[in-house]
Amino acid sequence: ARERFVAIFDEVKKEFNFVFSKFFEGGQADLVLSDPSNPLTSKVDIAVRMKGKRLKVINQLSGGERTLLAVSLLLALYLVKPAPFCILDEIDAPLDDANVVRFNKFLRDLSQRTQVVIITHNRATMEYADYLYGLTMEKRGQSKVISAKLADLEKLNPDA
Amino acid sequence: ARERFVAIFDEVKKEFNFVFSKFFEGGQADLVLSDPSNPLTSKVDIAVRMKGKRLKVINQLSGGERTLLAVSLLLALYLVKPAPFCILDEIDAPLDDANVVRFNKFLRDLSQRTQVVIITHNRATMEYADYLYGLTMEKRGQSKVISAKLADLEKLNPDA
Amino acid sequence: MKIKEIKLYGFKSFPGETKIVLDRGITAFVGPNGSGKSNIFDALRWVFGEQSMKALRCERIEDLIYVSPVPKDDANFTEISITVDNEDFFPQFGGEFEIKRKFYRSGESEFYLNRVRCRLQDIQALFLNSGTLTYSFLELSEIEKIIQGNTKEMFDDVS
Amino acid sequence: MKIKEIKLYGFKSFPGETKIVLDRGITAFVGPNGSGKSNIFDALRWVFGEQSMKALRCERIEDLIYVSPVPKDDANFTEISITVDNEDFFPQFGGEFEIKRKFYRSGESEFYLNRVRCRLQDIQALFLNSGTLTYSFLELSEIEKIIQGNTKEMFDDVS
Ligand SMILES: Nc1ncnc2c1ncn2[C@@H]1O[C@H](COP(=O)(O)OP(=O)(O)OP(=O)(O)O)[C@@H](O)[C@H]1O
Ligand SMILES: Nc1ncnc2c1ncn2[C@@H]1O[C@H](COP(=O)(O)OP(=O)(O)OP(=O)(O)O)[C@@H](O)[C@H]1O
Ligand SMILES: [Mg+2]
Ligand SMILES: [Mg+2]
Repeated sequence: ARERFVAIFDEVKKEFNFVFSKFFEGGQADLVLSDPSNPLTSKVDIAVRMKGKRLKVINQLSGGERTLLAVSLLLALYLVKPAPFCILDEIDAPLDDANVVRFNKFLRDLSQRTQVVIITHNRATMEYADYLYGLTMEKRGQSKVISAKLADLEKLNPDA
Repeated sequence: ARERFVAIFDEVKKEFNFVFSKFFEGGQADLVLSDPSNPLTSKVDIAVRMKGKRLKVINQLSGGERTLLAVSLLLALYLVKPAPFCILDEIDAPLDDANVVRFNKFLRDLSQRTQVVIITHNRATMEYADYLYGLTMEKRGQSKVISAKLADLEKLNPDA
Repeated sequence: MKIKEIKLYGFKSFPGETKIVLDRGITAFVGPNGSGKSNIFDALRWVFGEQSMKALRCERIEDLIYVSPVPKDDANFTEISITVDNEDFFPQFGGEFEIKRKFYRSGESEFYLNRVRCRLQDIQALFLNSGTLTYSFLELSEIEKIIQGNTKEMFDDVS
Repeated sequence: MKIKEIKLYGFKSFPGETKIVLDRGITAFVGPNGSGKSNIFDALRWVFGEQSMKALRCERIEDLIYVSPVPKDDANFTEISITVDNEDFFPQFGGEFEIKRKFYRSGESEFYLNRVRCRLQDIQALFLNSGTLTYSFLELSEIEKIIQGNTKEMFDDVS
């Protein structure tokens, strides 16, 4: 179990660094075992170095940067051990327009092997999806699901 | 001090209900003192009843509904005792398009007496503002502020 | 493996039966605040064996059952079933299988695997505990947990 | 009362001096992730007397001073000053006054009110403690705190 863990851990580390440097156009991300002699019980910490910056403090990252960092690790895990589904709830909310595009491109890669379901308010992400479902409450308090094209949804929520 | 507190508390309660029912197109919001006999040391809880729903459970509110609820209380406080400034950081991120419009309308009212500064990624909010500043990092890691019109900003971040 | 269909009955803001067909690729759920998007997210967590009330955003398990504006229209039970198109993960169940979880207002719970009654542990063993779903659900509020180094759980199941 | 101008020097991601003119009405700050928007939010909290490292998103107060990619270009101190256009709040200071807060890498702090040295408590008494700013700053992560009933602080200063 220990050798298996270390082998997989090293692979995730590599992929994490790869995805991170794509999102942040450079820089390095690393996973550090707090107790390397006991990998199975050790805590896993994240260390980050942004391109062109000396600081390594995770606390100073901005709202959008923290989201991208967490998503980089998630995607790295999927690259090493693909899970059948990936269900995301408004993960793109803190991202600026350019990072939403990068995020969606990674989702596209991920969706080759994994079924992706995403909840979003972001029009760019809606346009990127293969299928779109709209939720509405025709009667107050009662959810209804309609399958929709983007153009239909605009009609449904007129002030949207 | 006690009479003053109770008088202001009742006023905020009234305004809170007013703002809430505007955001949620009906329903009631209330502020409850956990220990009414000792108002100055009592905790203040929020009670909510959405229009057309029997449930009163705050935990079941959605992400956007929780944001609107908190913003309703904030606006009620400003209506009762206007503070000179109001500085908001990405408060509009969880809101859908229709609620962003309502939110901005309230900000417009608020800005008659209070100076409002808002950080946002939402284009509708940018269009609503009187003044717009763009932040950019021409040299990596170095922030620069440029005053901008919306059209200029599009040029600055081409894939935005 | 992929989810072919989700059926919700009396779950949170879904009063009667709601059927959602899913396919491979990326499916987006959109809609106004409070329209029921995250309730679908909760439904999927629950059917795969989630037991934490906090993760399901409720105080008691009864809160999962649809409550109507008029008491007589309240649902008496809630039921989520998913049909899974299965090629690569669980060969023992053939090409397609169904998981169902039911909870009655009276307090009883029922679990089904291919329409045969089973225990919660059986479903959890397939999904939650087998590592298949450890990092399959991500919502914005969990980003801070990951950044602060609570990633050990994600690793435990990878190996 | 309104903020007429914010001047930042060596504060977080702002290396040299940055001047931002503000007016009445609504001013929006926009820009890519990590470009420095929330750093301006922190700068305003700090100049008004904020002392909590957590609220300023840093571990030690030194983290507020600009760190460059090349050590020799690091700032030696950070300084925030705001010019306030004052009609209705603090008549004792006349039509306009300036608040300044400075911190040196060596560890010293300086506070100024209209270019006269003062103490932190003097600035806090004007703003943070006078209730003027108790609910003036709101970021997304605080929404949960308000919903769960931690609103007492907002009320204390209203009365
Ligand atoms: N048992 C229940 N019966 C009826 N309605 C319920 C029940 N549980 C939750 N709800 C309702 O579901 C709504 C929340 O839905 P949900 O969290 O899915 O919204 P959402 O579409 O994710 O919105 P947002 O975009 O704001 O995140 C709430 O208004 C709540 O009152
Ligand atoms: N002392 C410092 N010296 C240099 N850079 C710093 C310092 N403190 C913070 N930073 C940098 O400032 C950046 C964060 O800026 P900020 O949080 O203001 O971004 P933002 O514009 O709010 O982004 P978002 O849209 O993602 O919320 C980080 O990349 C961080 O490295
Ligand atoms: Mg939601
Ligand atoms: Mg920010």
